[in-house]
Amino acid sequence: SEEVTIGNKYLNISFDSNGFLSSIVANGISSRLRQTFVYYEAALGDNKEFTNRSSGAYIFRPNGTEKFVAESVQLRVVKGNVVQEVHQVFNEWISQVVRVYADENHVEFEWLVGDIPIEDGIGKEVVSRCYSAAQSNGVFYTDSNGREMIKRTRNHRDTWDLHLEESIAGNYYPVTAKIALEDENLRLAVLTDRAQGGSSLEDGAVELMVHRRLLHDDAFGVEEALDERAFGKGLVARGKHYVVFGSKKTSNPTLQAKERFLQNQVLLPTWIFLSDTSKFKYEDWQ
Amino acid sequence: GPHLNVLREAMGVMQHHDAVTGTEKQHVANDYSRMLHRAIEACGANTQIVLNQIVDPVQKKSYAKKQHHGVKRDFTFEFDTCHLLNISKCEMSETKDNFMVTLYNPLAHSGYQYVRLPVSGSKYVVKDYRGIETPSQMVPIPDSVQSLNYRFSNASYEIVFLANELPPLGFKSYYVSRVIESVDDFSKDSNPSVRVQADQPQPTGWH
Repeated sequence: SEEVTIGNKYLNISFDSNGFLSSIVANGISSRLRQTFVYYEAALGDNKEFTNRSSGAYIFRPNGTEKFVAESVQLRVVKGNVVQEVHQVFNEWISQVVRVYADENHVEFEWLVGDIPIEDGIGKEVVSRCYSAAQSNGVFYTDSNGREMIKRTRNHRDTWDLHLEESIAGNYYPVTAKIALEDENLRLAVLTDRAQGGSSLEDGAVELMVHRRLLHDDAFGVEEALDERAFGKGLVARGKHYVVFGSKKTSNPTLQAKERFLQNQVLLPTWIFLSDTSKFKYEDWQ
Repeated sequence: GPHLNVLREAMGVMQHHDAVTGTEKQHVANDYSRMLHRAIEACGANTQIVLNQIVDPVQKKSYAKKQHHGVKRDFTFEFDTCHLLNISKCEMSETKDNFMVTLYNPLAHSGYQYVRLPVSGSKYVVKDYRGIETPSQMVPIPDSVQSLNYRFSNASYEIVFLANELPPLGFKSYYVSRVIESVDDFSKDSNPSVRVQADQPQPTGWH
């Protein structure tokens, strides 16, 4: 019922009484930072004309705006001297661990999504969304295959006068490693552990699509709905997002530099090998 | 060579836009997974062979020294990989009371990594090659992960520790041993992570 705070010597994050992440103190600034999951219901059509396209493997086409998955979240808090974590349960098919390691300057979100329910016969496309106080003016940045950041502007194209038929999907871009937004003070970056679709549909907010389960083919490919299953149930997906947040003015090294180091570490992690040493005492092993 | 070629061929197939985006039929997606898994396993075995080739001479030298002192021990290690660490499952760390964790840093500058391994005990000691104890913490595995219907693991906690000063393009090993205190040490303590003494040294500064 009361606010929960976890953190380390670099940053602290707080969760409100409903269990949602609500604020962050990091890199010299205290600010609003909220994260939740939403999903889009998939459009369903006969794929005859353009306006009747279904959402499918080749197409992201939501039917209406997002649906929120929970009004309140169950929490379990774990604190120790190596890592502090908050285990969140949003509903039966969405949970997440938000963790801060003692010596890291970012927040790690380990999301777990699935078995996405389809009893209502509707496909669903699940998104993790972060809201901040940055006045980003419709501008956000997505990476180009893990290298340069490309400037994106909501409802805009640089090379023609855009009339958007799809106000949501038309603003989605490929995110291979990072999506970011900023204003003159704040910068928010979310790094991914795999390629995802992402966007910023309102100032200060970024979103990444983490999982989807569709029930109807979009007639562009192999005539099969994107409804991946394992053991007869909808596939469960697990992955990580890494959030770097702070003031652009006081952060040293710059936030972008921190993001680049973190990206290297995330996408080229150490390889872990295990060996049985039951037969040896430590001294022998040493 | 031959092991790596299996992975090269698999990755050659994975250049297809279907493999990159998931627009293929389900049974083709399953076949891509099968090919990649088989290739990574082959390389895993290959890594183990490579590791043993690297580590063996070192071991042989120390073995020779031990031999000199009359200690007869076989010091060859098998290096296993756990592909299901992302759902907190690892046969070796869950079933062995003593095991070695070897990390390879693929970057050209020294690095560090927080290691998380599912375990069955409630208290472990982690030491590096110098005999220095590395602070570790027991963290509960979230219920939603424990209840994944194809996880097939009894571990309900993970041991977490910071492996730092990993040499560029190099290896570093840690010796992890379970501390058996009392018979029912695990059931009695609902949250072993509180066992970690707060006075243990904090990790070093910003890398």
